[in-house]
Amino acid sequence: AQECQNLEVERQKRLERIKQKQSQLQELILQQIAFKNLVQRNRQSEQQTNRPPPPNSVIHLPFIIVNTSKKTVIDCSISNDKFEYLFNFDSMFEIHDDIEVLKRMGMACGLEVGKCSPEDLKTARGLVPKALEPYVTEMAQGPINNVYITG
Amino acid sequence: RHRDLQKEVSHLTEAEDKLDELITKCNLQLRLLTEDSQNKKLGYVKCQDLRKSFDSPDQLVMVIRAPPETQMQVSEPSEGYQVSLKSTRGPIDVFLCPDD
Amino acid sequence: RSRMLVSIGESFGTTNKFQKINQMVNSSDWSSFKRTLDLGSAPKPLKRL
Repeated sequence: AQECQNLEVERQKRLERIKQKQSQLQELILQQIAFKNLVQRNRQSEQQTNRPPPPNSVIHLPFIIVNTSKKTVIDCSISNDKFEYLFNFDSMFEIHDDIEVLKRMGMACGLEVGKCSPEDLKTARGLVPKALEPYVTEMAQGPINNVYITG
Repeated sequence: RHRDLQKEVSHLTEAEDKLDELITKCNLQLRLLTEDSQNKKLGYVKCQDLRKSFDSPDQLVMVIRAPPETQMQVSEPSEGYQVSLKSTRGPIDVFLCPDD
Repeated sequence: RSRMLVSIGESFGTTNKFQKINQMVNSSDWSSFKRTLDLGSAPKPLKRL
């Protein structure tokens, strides 16, 4: 009975860790698809226009954004060497990283919300190595929740 | 019950090992992807992409481009929120995403 | 004072690391407290010309 109890505890711990690792893997797959899609889109648009966009109209990764209402008063102090910034906001704001922006741009083919059209799924599967294709198919229907048993 | 639990725990062990292997591979693939010089050149978004992503027109979008390992600290003093950025590997770029 | 520290400047790898910060900024009663301040504060007497 004692051994059964220990095994039960072990089983719970492993299930928890597997759940956490599956969402980590899901996020990594999303990022890989989003980044490849972004590069492909930019490559195609540069080929169409036959030149890169004006430098001051693009923002290279990595970046983060802070968005707030235009009514917000932002008090900003900057060190001379631009190594340090201090902002004081008088109202709410949100911070997002570049991956969040790519997802909102649709670069992750809707996989992040588990709503992926068949052609988007085809595109997404084409952007990942073979070993990850089953995960992408699974993600297209919603967050991965079943444990892939090897063998 | 003991036998069933033993079998299930060994299956879960295999599944976890497989996940560890896939995560390691994915991290490596991502690093190779983002370090590739071509991809570095093509890895950008346009200002209108940002505008489209944050739909409400009354939003102000501030972009922060910082060197690796820059520390961002958000504190909650009594009168308002303070955000501080501290870089040790180069200057930090902060600019507002222009309106269309 | 509650404060949150996060490392920026790298892409990819981590999941949405600003979730907690956004929750702190948008959920704390500071913002509603601020709103009541704005509403409650008596209009400042106009300066005499």
